[in-house]
Amino acid sequence: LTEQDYINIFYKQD
Amino acid sequence: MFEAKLQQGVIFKKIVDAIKDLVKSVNIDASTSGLSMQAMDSAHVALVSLKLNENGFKDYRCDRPITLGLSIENLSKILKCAGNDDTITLQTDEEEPSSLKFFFENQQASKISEFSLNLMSLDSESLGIPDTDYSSVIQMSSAEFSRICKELSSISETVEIETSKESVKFSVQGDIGAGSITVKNNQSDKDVDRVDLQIDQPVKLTFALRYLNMFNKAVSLSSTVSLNMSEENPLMVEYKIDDLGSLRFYLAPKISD
Repeated sequence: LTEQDYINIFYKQD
Repeated sequence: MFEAKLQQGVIFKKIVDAIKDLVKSVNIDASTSGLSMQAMDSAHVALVSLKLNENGFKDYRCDRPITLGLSIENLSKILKCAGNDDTITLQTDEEEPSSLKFFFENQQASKISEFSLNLMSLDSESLGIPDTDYSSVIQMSSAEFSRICKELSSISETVEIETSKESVKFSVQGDIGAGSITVKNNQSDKDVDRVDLQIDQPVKLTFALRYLNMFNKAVSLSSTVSLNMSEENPLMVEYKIDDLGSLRFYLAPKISD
């Protein structure tokens, strides 16, 4: 089963 | 004072239709250079980013930057009252507006509708998206990409996208079986067949088809779509909006074990 990653892991809060 | 008049109001309707299943409420930032909007979906798996340049509007004026917090559902209700051939004008005189005015005018200017949408104060969650030099870029028919995603989502919830110099392969594996669709470089002069691959580095990434199918609601905005990928990076799906700007979707990959 593949885990879903999160977009705010890749792009940090401004 | 902020006023933005879009000659083809239908574009604004299509943008809202394209994002309404993904995000519930958004901040539209208006500045002298144009409108921008960025929002994550509720699960923080996807991000949508809209940029509309001021020179794409029939009239555009923004004396000082303002933020317009909008409920997409309520915006959608108001836009339903605009005809596909209407011009759409957004307008507010206040510096800290509590509502945003909309004017819809038909071509003959014989029917003018005016609405005022109450604004929301939303904390801005904007993320810094670095300009990425993607190692695999695919330009193809948006209708074709939308069809591939729809067809494959009946077999599996996730799709593996693998690029190579001369082709891109969409593979799925599910309970009923497996399948793949391979699309090759094709310099056809027919839009729907043309596929343009720029592969500096091949990639192999896995994504949830549910999100790709939601992104593809933007298909009415552009006949072509670009898929931008680099290893260990979110996929960026871009729909360019002629002379106005772009609607971009970012999707975090599945972490393959």
